[in-house]
Amino acid sequence: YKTFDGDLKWDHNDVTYRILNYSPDMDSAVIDDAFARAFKVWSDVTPLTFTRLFDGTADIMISFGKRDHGDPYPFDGKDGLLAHAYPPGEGLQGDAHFDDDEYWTLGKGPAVKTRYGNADGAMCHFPFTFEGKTYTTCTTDGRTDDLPWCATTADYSRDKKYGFCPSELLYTFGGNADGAKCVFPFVFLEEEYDSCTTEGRNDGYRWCATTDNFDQDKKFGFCPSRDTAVIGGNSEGEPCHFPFVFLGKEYNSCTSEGRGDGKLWCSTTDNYDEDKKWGFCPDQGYSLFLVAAHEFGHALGLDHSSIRDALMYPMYSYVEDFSLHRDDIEGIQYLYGRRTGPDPTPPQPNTPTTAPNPGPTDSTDPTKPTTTTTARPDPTNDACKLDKFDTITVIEGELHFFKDGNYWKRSREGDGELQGSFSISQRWPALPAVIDSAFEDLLTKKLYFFSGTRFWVYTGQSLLGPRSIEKLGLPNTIQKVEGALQRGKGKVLLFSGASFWRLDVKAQKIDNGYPKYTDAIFGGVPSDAHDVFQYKGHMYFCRDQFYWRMNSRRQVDRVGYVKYDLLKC
Amino acid sequence: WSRPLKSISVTFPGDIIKNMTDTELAETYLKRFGYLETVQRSGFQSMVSTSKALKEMQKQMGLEETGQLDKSTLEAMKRPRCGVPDVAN
Repeated sequence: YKTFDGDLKWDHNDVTYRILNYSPDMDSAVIDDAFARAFKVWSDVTPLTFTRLFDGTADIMISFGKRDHGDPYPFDGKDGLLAHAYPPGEGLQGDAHFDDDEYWTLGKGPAVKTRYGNADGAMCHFPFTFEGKTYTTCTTDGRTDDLPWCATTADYSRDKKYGFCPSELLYTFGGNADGAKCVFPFVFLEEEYDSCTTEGRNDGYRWCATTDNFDQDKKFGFCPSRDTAVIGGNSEGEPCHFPFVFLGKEYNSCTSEGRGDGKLWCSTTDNYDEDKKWGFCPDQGYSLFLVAAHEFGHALGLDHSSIRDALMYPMYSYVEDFSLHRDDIEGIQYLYGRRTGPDPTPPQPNTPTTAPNPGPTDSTDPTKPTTTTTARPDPTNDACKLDKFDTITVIEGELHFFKDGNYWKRSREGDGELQGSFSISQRWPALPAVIDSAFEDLLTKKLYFFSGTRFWVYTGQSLLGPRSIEKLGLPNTIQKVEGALQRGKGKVLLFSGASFWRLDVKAQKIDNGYPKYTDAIFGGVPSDAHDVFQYKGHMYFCRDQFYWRMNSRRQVDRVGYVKYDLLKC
Repeated sequence: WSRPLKSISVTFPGDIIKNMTDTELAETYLKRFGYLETVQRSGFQSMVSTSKALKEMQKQMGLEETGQLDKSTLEAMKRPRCGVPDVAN
C-alpha cells in the first residue's frame, strides 16, 4: 500500500460526508445504500465513523459530474476514467467525484428499483415473463399510459408482482419540484419540448419542466434514465431505434461497427446516416459500491496500491463477494489504527465481571437453555447496518440472524422489537464465529449448526460435535451448507451451491436420490442463495441484501429486502 | 470461411474519445497518470524517457517490466480505472 506524501489523513475520527447530487442511472435509495456500504468497508477495520450530512460542508463531498465538472481534472466520457478523489484536507480535499458518463449499476447490469405497483419497491427481476414473452428490460407492453414496468419475480402471469420502472412520466429527481413528474409539452425560452432535454445546461444532464411552462413557473427536475436508454453519445436517455440504418446497412441490434474500440452502440433514430443521433448500449455497468469504496480510500489518505487484488489497485474489476484485501487493511490501519471497542468476532467464553446472583437455576435441565438470561444485548452492534448475514433461521419460534460471532433475534409475532446483538459464544460456547447454516429439528428441538465442513448439535446446553458433514452422507466436495429447510417432521433439505440434499434427521443420513438441482425444484429463486430458511410457512432464499419468498406451492410471492421486511429496520 | 469485414472507422458526434494511435494513447496515459512528466527545476528541464516511464507503469500494474509498449501494457492502458495519478505530482 501507499499513502500520500506527508501521510495526509483526517485529524478526527468522526468523518462526515454529504451526497451533493445523484446519477440518473439508479434510484437515489440504491445510491445512498452503495455509498453507505462503501464507507462501512473502511469503518469496519478502523476507529473511523462516517456520518452523513444533508447540508453544509462535510469532510467528504460526493458528487456526480461529466467531463469538465468544476475541478482541474475533467472526465473523459464513457469508460476510461471512472472517478477520482482527493486526499484528506480542507476545501476540495477529501472530495470524491464520479463520472456520470459511466453507466452506474451494482456491477451486474441494470439495477432497477421499482416504485408503486404491488412489490413494495423491490428490484426488477430480469428476465421475467409476461403473457408468454420473456423480457430482459422494463416494458410498456400491456399498458396504455406508456409507463415502463417490470415484474419483480420471474413470472408475472403466475405471481402478479410488479412495479414501475424509472421514467420521467412518473417522477424526476433533484431540481426544485420535489420529484414531480415531467409535464409534456412544456415551454422553455418560448420553445416547446415534448421530451427531456439538455438544452439550457452545460453539464449534459437531461431535465424537464414539471409544469407546462418553465419560463413562467420555473419548476423543474432531472429525468431518471430508463434502463433501455443509451449511455453518452449525443442522445443520452433515448432508447435505441431498431432497425436503424448505418452506412446504408440495416441493423437490428447494437453494433460495434464504425468504432475502433469495440464498444456497442446504436442509433436512436431509424437512420444514423441522416440524423447522426447515437449512444452506447447499456452494458453491465460499473459497480458504484466498488468504485466508491476505492475513492473513499483516497479520501481517507490511501494512494494507489500495486497489488492487483487490493481495492486500492488503480484499475476496475468487478468482484462478486467483496472483502477488503490485507494490503488495504494494513494501509488504512497505518493511518488510523485498528478498530477499537469489542472485537466483532469474539470466540472466547463469557466471563462475568460481577458475581452471578445466587438463587434457583435451571441449568441442570438440558432442555432449557439458560443463556438467554446471562446473554446481555449489545445495542451498539446494529443489525440494520449489515448487508448480509451468515445465516438466518428460526429457533424456538424466533427468527435469528447470525453474523460474525453475533446474533440478533425477533419474536415470532414479527412486530416485536429486534433484540441483540448477543454473542454466539455466550449461548453456544462450542460454536465458531461464522455459522453457515442452522435449523431446529421440529421433533426433538435439537439445534443443528453448520460451519464449513463441520456441524454441531445442541440439545439445550449439551453438545454433540463437531462432526464432519461427510458423516451425514454429504460429499466431501462441498465446502459448506448454506441453508436448511424443514420438509415435514424428520426431514430437512440442506442446500449447498446450486444443489440440495434431503437429510433424514432421525437416521442422520442423506436420503437416496440426492442431490437435486435447486433451480429444478425451486424455480425463480437464486440458485446461489447463501441463506435458505423456513419462516411462517414460507421458504426464504436470500442473496446479498435481498430475499425471495416462496409459498408452499413453490411460487415466489415476494422479493424484498432482508433489512426492511425481516429486520424491520 | 468468412472473409474479414472491412472495418470502417467513423467519427461519432459528441464522442470525445478520439481515435488515437497506440503511441499517442501510451503517451497520453503516461502523462495523465504521472509517469511521464517534464521536470522543471532551476531552469533545468528534463523529460523522463518513455521506456523508463513504461517500466514504472508496468511495475505499478504488476506487468512484466519490459519498458516496451507490448500488448499487455496496451491492454492495461485501455482498461477502466481511477483518475487519481499513480505517481504523485
